[in-house]
Amino acid sequence: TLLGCILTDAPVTPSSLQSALTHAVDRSFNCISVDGDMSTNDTIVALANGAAAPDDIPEIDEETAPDAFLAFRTELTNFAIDLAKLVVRDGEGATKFVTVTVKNAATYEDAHRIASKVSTSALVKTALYGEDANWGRILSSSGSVQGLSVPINPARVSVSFIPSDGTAALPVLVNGEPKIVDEVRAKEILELDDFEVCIDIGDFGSQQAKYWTCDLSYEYVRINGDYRS
Amino acid sequence: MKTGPSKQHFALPISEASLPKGFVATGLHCGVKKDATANDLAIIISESPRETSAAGCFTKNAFQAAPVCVSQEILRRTNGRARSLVVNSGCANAVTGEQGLQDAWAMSQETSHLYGAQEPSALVMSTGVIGQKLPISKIVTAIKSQARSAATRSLSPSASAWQEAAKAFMTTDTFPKIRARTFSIGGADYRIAGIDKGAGMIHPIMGPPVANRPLHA
Repeated sequence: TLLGCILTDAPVTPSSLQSALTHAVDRSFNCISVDGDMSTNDTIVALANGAAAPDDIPEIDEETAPDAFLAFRTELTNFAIDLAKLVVRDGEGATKFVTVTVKNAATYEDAHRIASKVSTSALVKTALYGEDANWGRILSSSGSVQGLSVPINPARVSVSFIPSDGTAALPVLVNGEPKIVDEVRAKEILELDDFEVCIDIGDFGSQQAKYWTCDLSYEYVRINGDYRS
Repeated sequence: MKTGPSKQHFALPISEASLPKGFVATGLHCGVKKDATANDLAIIISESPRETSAAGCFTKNAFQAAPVCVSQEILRRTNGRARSLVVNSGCANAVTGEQGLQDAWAMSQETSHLYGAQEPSALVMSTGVIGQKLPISKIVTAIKSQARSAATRSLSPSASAWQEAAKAFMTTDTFPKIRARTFSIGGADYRIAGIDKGAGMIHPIMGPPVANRPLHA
């Protein structure tokens, strides 16, 4: 289960706080997956008590102070992303923290759905645990998403593994054509605790979504085999 | 089978200066968890003289737990002016029927009494095993221990109190998850702090409150 609270001493009206929180959650906590299971209890709450503002400073409001509201919403969103990432890093049995980026999709929703699907694929996640650059599973998972606003064109899709240490990315598929994978380099990247899988849909759109996920390990099964008893 | 990397370095200290003003927090053991050294109840209250605003995003799972239903109802009843929250770990109070709703309301009611409110106005969260009833008498006793007149009161604005609260959120988490920072808007400095928890059953799809079932007060 995901639980969280975000507290601030900024003054914000209730409706604007709800609006900002919904925006932030959509781009943070709703973009993480450890095991693909949705809890009955997931909750994120926010309280804004205005304690840092004198009484004569009005509450930040989306309608009457849009610039201040957007600044607050950006702060809240970035903060929520940091909190959300902590959950993935602590995923049960996780040994890897993996960012799945889908870019150049027709819509944000398309990009988000593809990233979500890849991030919850058991076969992708076990390959991540095994440090196997199995881009075929990534493609297969991406292609299984139904009902996209613009169907994926396989001839335009590219996939890369991007290390977190600033060294060069490893393209494994370019415009639908597989590259000869440097397995030594692939191993170097997948041995890292953090790395990114980038899926470029190559569509004429420019929308991008990020998801944060982890690998699936033997330890996950051990932890969850007797959770209730 | 390989050993995963240690995650303890993600448990960071927080500075008091970065914590939002006007909040007090605590975390304690009340007896939901078997391990008597493990915190399982957190309370956070705004003591700001200004009105506090509240918002929430909640699971879209059809089997919403009692605290999820109650918290949404509290946001509706207070028009987003709730000023506190109470959290237990070890038992999710989910799929617990009418008794579960009564227990969630009781948690909210007792926490509201800590700051003199007669109606339940504290947001409620629970996490842990599904399908088990809360040991509500233990929880209520622990909440009462935080009354202003109680010698056992540990509610405090200190960083250590916030850290104890973060520990009370944990279930299979391997480290407490708490962060705080400062930011500026229009030349004014503000602070923001957050606590979260989660390690398994994690694929949230959450949205703003909806009134979706009749609730009892």
